[in-house]
Amino acid sequence: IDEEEGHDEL
Amino acid sequence: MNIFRLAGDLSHLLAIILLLIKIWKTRSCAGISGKSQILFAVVYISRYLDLVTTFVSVYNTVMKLVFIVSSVATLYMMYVKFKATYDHNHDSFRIEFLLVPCFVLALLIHAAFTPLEILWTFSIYLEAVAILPQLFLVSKTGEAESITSHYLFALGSYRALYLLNWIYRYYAEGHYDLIAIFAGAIQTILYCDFFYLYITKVLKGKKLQLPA
Repeated sequence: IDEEEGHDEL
Repeated sequence: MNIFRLAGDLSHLLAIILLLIKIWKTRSCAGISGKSQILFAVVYISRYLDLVTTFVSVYNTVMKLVFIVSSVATLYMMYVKFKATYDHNHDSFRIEFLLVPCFVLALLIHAAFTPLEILWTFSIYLEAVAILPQLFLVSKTGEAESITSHYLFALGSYRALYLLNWIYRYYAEGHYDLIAIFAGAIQTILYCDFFYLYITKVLKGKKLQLPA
């Protein structure tokens, strides 16, 4: 996972 | 955001709306598995805890809220408002057989050992199998109403469209998430038998009825 953005999907 | 992802999300939204309309219009939740609906509520609540920690977009936030609120509303309709119509006897799947292994698997295979990430992973694994009580109910009663079939088709299509989205994102952005892809593939495979029946029966105007 991207530490900055987290999960961007549902 | 790409067309597959948007189509997947809209299909998911359509499924939830179809289910709520079915229950509200017929004043009945006959043929719907409360066990699956409990699992979906657990999925959304455990996955979208990041609502309070991470902002992605207005779209993302609104959709997450809609999924949480609609799943709780469905549970309210099934277990409170139209409780008398709920098919207890046929909805006998033991959900602890899904909840416990998914949680253990999330503890073992995850991207990061943090509470939010473990819960996110758990929700991904649980979503893959959350439809099993519903499919079990359909197999027990041997049939499904047409609107229930449409609901299942839209719900199954959603993750199938996400698979296309992940393929697209891998090539376009180099982005991939193995946990989501693996679970999404399992989730889609579980619907295949139903997709076949839907296309060969429901779309031809026949009722979804399993051979005796």
